[in-house]
Order: sequence, then structure tokens, then C-alpha cells
Amino acid sequence: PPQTPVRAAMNSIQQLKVILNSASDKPSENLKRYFSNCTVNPSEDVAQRVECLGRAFSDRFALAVGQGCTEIGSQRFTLGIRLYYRVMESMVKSEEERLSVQNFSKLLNNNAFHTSLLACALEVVTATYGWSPFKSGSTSETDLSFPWILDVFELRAFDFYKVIESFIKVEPSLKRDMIKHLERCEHRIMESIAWRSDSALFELLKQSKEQEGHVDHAEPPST
Amino acid sequence: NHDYHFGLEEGEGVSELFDCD
Repeated sequence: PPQTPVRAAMNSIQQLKVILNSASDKPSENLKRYFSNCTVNPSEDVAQRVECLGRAFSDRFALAVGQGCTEIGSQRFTLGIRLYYRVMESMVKSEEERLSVQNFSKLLNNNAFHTSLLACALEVVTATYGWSPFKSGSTSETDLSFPWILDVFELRAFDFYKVIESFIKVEPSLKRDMIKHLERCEHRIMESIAWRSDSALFELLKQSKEQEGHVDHAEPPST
Repeated sequence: NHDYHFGLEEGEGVSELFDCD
């Protein structure tokens, strides 16, 4: 049958489900080994964070889509968790090969890293389900589109930005359209979101300048 | 088989990116 936009969207959802149905929503044995190699084992923090962010995601999903859709939100979060653990394992493996070290205590105990990685996984899931061939304005699904997830997880845009390239690099199942979508997220962060007036980036730039000994005032964002 | 521009260079990965703040 001819490939229609609706069929393409359905195929993308089906492909994502097939890949993630065989994945676990718990850390694999390999990932557990990376955790136990850390100076400080992050296992408990990882599990607690997942639980906490899961509640935030489900609450906000139900608020955006409808209280009757709590179960759907929970199912999508589970898909996101599977992708999160899958990508985390590949990412740490890739870092192990690149850096020839086994102890990733600093990275695996970094809250911003985990939250960004999970946000990126959920962005892939949400965008896969949210694709509409009809640009008919705001629907309940498009309300969940980027940068919605940053708000839900109270995540700094430039932290989210940091994981995108590595995420694309280590996840072979991402289709061209999804890579394009993540690239558009990158561009939006770089061109506007990271430079909004409430962005912590201005404070970080100021601190960086002060450390260098040049106390300049960061320029405020232009209108 | 995509046009994504990989910009990270050698010595730049998630380990370094999340180490800087």
C-alpha cells in the first residue's frame, strides 16, 4: 500500500514499540556493573529520581491530555524509561571506549545528566506519538511538544542540549525524521530558549568571567 | 544516512560536558 503520512506515523510508533518492548524498564546487568564500579553507587538515586520524575510526568500529562488518560501517560513514561536505560548503557559503554576508564562516578551521580537523558528519551517517545500530518493548530498532543518536557522536569535547556548529540550517536534505532526533530530542538535551544531572561546561563557566564578575573556584566537578552 | 552535523570533537563527550558546572 502507498505510504501516507498517517501510515508513516503509525509505522514509527510500531517500530518504537517493537524496539522497546524487548528492552527492560530496570537497569540491565551491564548497567548495574557500571553503577557498582562507581566510587558512590548511584543505583538508589537513579531509582528514586525515576519514581519522582514519573509522578511529575504523569501528573502533567493528565493535566494536558485529560484526567482519563493517566494510563496512557504512564505507558509512555514506561517506554521513555526503557529508552533511557538502553541509551544510558550505550552511552557509558561508548565513554568507556573513548576514555579507557571504568569508574563513571561523577557522571552517573550527576542529577542534570540523568534528568536530561530521561527528558531526551521522553521527547523521542512523545514526538513519535505526537506527530500529526495536519497542521491544524494546537491539539492536546501538540501541547506536549518540545519544550514542554523541560518545564515538566524543571530542566535547564542547555543541560538538555548537552545530551542530544551523544544520544543520536549511540542510539541506532532513531529514524531520520526523529534525528531531524532532535536537531530542531538543538537549534531552538541555541537560538532562543537558552537565552531567555530567566536562563541560568547568564549567571554561569558571569561566574565564568569572574573566575577569569574579568568582571563584565552579561548582556541581557535582546527583545 | 542523515544530515545531522556531529559537532563534538575529540576530548568532548557527555563526561566532559557534565563536568564543567
